[in-house]
Amino acid sequence: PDSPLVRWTKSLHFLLGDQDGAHLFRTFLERENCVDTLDFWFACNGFRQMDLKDTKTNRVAKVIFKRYIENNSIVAKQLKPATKTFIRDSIKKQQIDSAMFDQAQTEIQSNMEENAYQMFLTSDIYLEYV
Amino acid sequence: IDSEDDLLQECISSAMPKKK
Repeated sequence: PDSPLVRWTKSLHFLLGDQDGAHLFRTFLERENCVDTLDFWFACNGFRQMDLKDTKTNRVAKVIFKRYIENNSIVAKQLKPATKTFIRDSIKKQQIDSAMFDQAQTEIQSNMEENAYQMFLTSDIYLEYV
Repeated sequence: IDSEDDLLQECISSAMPKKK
């Protein structure tokens, strides 16, 4: 079987599914000042697994919205206006749904795959680790 | 009541890959 390091180069999915890979990629993104994109990506996954009957879920949806979407953060900048509007409306109408951040996560992931992930694979941080 | 930071951190951590 492939070593984890080889798998990291195959897809972002493999990289983020590996503890060391996710940690190293996070270190790289911190240096590039865009670690919020990765935190948002993981927050979306965490949110999807939450119980909608738990009142905490509602609060978490609001916190994710406030931290990453409502402001002018790097995540907000990478999202389509319609995607942000959809999430804003869902929060306002209290229509909390497990899939409410899915489209936003997909947009952030595509951007990461095209940009940060490619840069990471040629970065000093990655090459030194290898 | 958990602070917003705690809630967010807990949500992010729950989705992070665990040591194999």
